[in-house]
Amino acid sequence: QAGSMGSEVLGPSREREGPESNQCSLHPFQVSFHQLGWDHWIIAPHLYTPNYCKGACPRVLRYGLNSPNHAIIQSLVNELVDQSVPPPSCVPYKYVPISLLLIEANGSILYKEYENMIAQSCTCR
Amino acid sequence: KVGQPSIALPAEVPTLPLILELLEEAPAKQQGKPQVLGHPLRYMLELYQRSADAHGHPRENRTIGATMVRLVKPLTNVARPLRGPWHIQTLDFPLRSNRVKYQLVRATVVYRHQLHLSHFNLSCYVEPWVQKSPTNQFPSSGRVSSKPSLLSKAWTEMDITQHIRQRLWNHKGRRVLRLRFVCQQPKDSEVLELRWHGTSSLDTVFLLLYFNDTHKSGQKTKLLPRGLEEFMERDASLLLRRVR
Repeated sequence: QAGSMGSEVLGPSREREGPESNQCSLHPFQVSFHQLGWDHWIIAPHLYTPNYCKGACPRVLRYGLNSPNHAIIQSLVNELVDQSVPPPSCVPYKYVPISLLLIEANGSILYKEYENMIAQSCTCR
Repeated sequence: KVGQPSIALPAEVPTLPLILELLEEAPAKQQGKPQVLGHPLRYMLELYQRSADAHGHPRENRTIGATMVRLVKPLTNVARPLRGPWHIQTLDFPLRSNRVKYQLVRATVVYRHQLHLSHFNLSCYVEPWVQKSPTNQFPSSGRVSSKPSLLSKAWTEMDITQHIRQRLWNHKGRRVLRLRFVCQQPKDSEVLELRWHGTSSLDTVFLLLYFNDTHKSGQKTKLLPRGLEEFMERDASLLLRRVR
C-alpha cells in the first residue's frame, strides 16, 4: 500500500528530475564587459565568465550536492506534505573571485579583487 | 548613470554592494573612458598581469599583498621658479574618505629618480610638503622599497605608509597628501631654465594605496551528519515510508 501511495505522490517529482542532462549542474557562460555596458570602466579583463546553475533538483538531495538541512526538509515537505511549497532550487554553491582593472570617474586606476563573481559549483537549496 | 543596460534599481539599492560601487565609482557612460595614459597605466597593467590571469582569476602565487590597489594621480602641479640648479614641483594627491570596509595596508609614492629634460639628466627625490621647512624628510619608514618592483631603473618606489597613517588617515573631511618633487641638475652643468610643462607630473610621480577588504566572509553551511546522508542516499524510499 505504502509503495503504491508513494508512486502516486512521487509522480510529479520524477518529472521534476527529468532526464540526466536536465539535472542541476554548472553551465559555462561567457559575457564581455562591452555587452554589460561596463567597458568604459573596466580595462581588464575583456571577457567575464560568471557561469550559471540550471537544471532540476533530484527528489533525494544526496551528499554530493552539498544541500543544507533546510533544503532536505523542504524537499520532503514538497514531496510528502504540501506541494504548494516549492522544491529546492538549483543555485550556485561555491564562487571564486575575479580581479578587475578599472578606471574610476576621477581618473584613478584601480586594481580590485571582487569576491563571489564566478560560480564554480552548484547546489540545491 | 551606470550606462547600458538600464536596470530598474530598487529603492534599497545602497544595500547592494556591487551596484552601490558602480554608482559611486564608475564614470558615466556618456563621459567615455577617462584618459589615463603613459607610465601609470602601464604600471597598473603589469601589476594586473602579475596578479591575475587572462580570464581575471587571481593568481595563487600573487605577491601584491592586498585585495585592492588604487593609483592616484596628482591633482595640482605647481612648479616653483628656478632656484639655481633646483627644480621643485608641489603635488597634491586627493585621498578619498575612509571606508570602514577597507583597511590601508601600505602606501607608496612612485617617482622618476632620473629625469631627462633638455639634454640634462636630473636627479630627483620626493619629500613631504611642510610649510617653511626646506630640509623636511620622510620618517624612517619612508625608505625606498626593497620589494620586487615592476619599475624600470629610472623609477623608485618609496614607502610612505607611516606618514599617511600618522598625518592624514584619521582626519575627517577632505584629505590631501601634499608632496614636493625635487630635481637637481648635474653639478657641473650650465644652469638653464628647464621647462616643466613638457613633463606631466602624472607621468613622473604617482601614489599607490594598498587596501585589504576586512569584510570577507565565507558562509559555511552545516550539513546533515554524514551517516544520515548516506542512509538517505542508500534507501530513500524507506525514509519516505518512515516519515509518512
